[in-house]
Amino acid sequence: SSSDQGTYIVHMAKSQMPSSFDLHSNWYDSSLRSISDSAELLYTYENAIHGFSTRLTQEEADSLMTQPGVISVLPEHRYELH
Amino acid sequence: TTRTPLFLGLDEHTADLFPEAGSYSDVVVGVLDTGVWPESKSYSDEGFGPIPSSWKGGCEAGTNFTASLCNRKLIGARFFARGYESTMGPIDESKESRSPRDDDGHGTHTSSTAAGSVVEGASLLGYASGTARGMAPRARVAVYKVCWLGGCFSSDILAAIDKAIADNVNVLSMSLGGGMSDYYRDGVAIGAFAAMERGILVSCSAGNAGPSSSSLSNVAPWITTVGAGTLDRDFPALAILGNGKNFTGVSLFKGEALPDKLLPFIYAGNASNATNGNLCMTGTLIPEKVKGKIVMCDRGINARVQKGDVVKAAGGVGMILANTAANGEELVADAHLLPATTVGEKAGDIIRHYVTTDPNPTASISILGTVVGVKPSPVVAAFSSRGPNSITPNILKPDLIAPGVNILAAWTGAAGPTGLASDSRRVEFNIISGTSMSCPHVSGLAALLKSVHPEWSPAAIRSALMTTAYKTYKDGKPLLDIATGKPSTPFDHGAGHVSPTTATNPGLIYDLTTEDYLGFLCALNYTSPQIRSVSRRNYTCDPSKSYSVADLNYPSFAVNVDGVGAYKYTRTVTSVGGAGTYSVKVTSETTGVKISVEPAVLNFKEANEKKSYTVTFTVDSSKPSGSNSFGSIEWSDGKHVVGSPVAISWT
Repeated sequence: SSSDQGTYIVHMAKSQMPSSFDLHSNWYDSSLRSISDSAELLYTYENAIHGFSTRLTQEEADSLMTQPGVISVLPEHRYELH
Repeated sequence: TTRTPLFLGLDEHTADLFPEAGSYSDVVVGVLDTGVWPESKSYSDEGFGPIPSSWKGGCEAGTNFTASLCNRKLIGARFFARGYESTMGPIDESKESRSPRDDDGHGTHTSSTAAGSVVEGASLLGYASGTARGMAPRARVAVYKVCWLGGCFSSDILAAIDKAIADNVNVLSMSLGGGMSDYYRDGVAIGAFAAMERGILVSCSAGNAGPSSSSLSNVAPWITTVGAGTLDRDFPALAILGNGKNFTGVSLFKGEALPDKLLPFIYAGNASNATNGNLCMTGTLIPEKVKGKIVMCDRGINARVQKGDVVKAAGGVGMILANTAANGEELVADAHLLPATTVGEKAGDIIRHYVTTDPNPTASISILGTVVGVKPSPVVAAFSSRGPNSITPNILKPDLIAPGVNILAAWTGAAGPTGLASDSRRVEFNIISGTSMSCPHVSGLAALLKSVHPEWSPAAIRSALMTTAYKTYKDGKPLLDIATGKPSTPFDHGAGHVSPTTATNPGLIYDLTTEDYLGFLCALNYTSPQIRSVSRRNYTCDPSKSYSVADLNYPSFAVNVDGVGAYKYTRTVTSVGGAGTYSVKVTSETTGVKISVEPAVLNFKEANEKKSYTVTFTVDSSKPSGSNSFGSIEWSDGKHVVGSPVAISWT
């Protein structure tokens, strides 16, 4: 259920994108599809990091970590104004 | 702001130090915060030329915000809410705008502090009146709204930084933080690394968790970390007691004054059945006990202005708010909704004794307005987060301090100056406090330096700001920490208080490249995936090379002693002031550590020449774990003084 999900920031090794993909966003989406039918990309990042953010369960996050090209899958963090 | 330009020496006489092109600058300050109130006069583009051709940003429409609200001053406005909404659910547009519009005020305050246009006749309810301006009034502003009612989420922050880099901002200002985590887990640190690589200076607030030690946020060495100090301005308000004693507090209350007589006075702890009744939390005061009285509340837990609202709702007519040990003598002024004054801990203790022991206590409150020329100033704010750096103890943080107490800047039209729902007042400017306020001061000053020295790297700009910061008052006495009343240390003020006019001509700079920071990550023994998470590259640390955090070319020194012996630090300085012979002067407050510099003289024949030196800290006696000692290393050619703070800690 959605209550079991959290937002994760997924860091990808950009240079490891298979040649079958033209766009990194397609590769990110394909990586996500391999572990979840329903998860969607919240953001794809090009400059600050190489990767994307998405909603996953802990199990899906663990599974995604084993996919080729995935460097890290980090949970969302909440910041506060100072 | 109406006072800090003068306090920082940025008056008309120093305008020629910052010869920005014509009446405007092409430097862009990006601010990640709660958005912007574009109708504020602080975003007037009068006199501004065309938007820089390098600018790739845009102005996004949304709730109560159209693209036409941007102009030649406010050249970018975006919002990032997908991460927030995926966790918190859809934004309630009756409470906040799903757009760059700032319904809170914080983001308008910070961005106008950094780079607001000049606005004459500014004040908050008549307080702090004058001409308001940001630190870089001719720079352009781009806002990235990432903070919402429920907080600021890392996926949104990263998306905003991602876009700000693509948009081509020159400075990024982030007055937010979130605890302490390793750099490879910290979205702000990761995003800041990418920005740094593109030549963008990233300035962040140090946090408001002081005066506790090791309470810093945003400590990555590629971030400029800013603590907070006071101004020479105050807003006095007397607490007058029935026993004839008066105590000076502060207040920004504007409204009908109390009658010219002493009124019944009660301690909130004696007007409540709650165990924490002294804090004036919502619903804890007994109306029958406070009606028609002045109520004394203790600071803590809930917002200061909310305590006044609670007193008012219960029928109280005034409030004396007392600091506790957590805040000491620091006086933060608020635009209370009833006559109120905030007093320091010492006065609070005396007043509390009076109100709880006198059989018929009485009091009054007299609001006195705005005074300037307060001495000593600056003093380090009690709330300003303190070192040592808990993530990397060998990097001294904060980097420096800047004005962050009782700062006037532009405000939203959607909320009153207290931010309380019950506050129906609307003001063009507000006075608030925090390292959130000091951070954009440095962001704006960095923009000024960037306009003077466009070729300088972010590290060079930070170096100039740090090595020219001052550590003493004009009489030579050290800056004070208001939390203790004693001299502050580099763990409190870093390199010292920012001094922009001297920063324009620092003589020498400590520069850093991306490669240097990658070596730093190797020195931390980061794994390859961890380095890749931070730096977005497949970087391999050279196994034949000895990496040391101590050798990161930082303009400060933090030495962690774990036994007697010698600790060596290497630095390289670049002569940006031209030819010159610099001699070193070392000061240290301990004889237990001998500090030697080799060579002791650096001779530069031309501009941009680089010279290295080594500092050896020889520890010949041990101290208890947790002991600290401080000093400084200063290079001078007679014209420039290039100072670096030293902090030695026994582990």
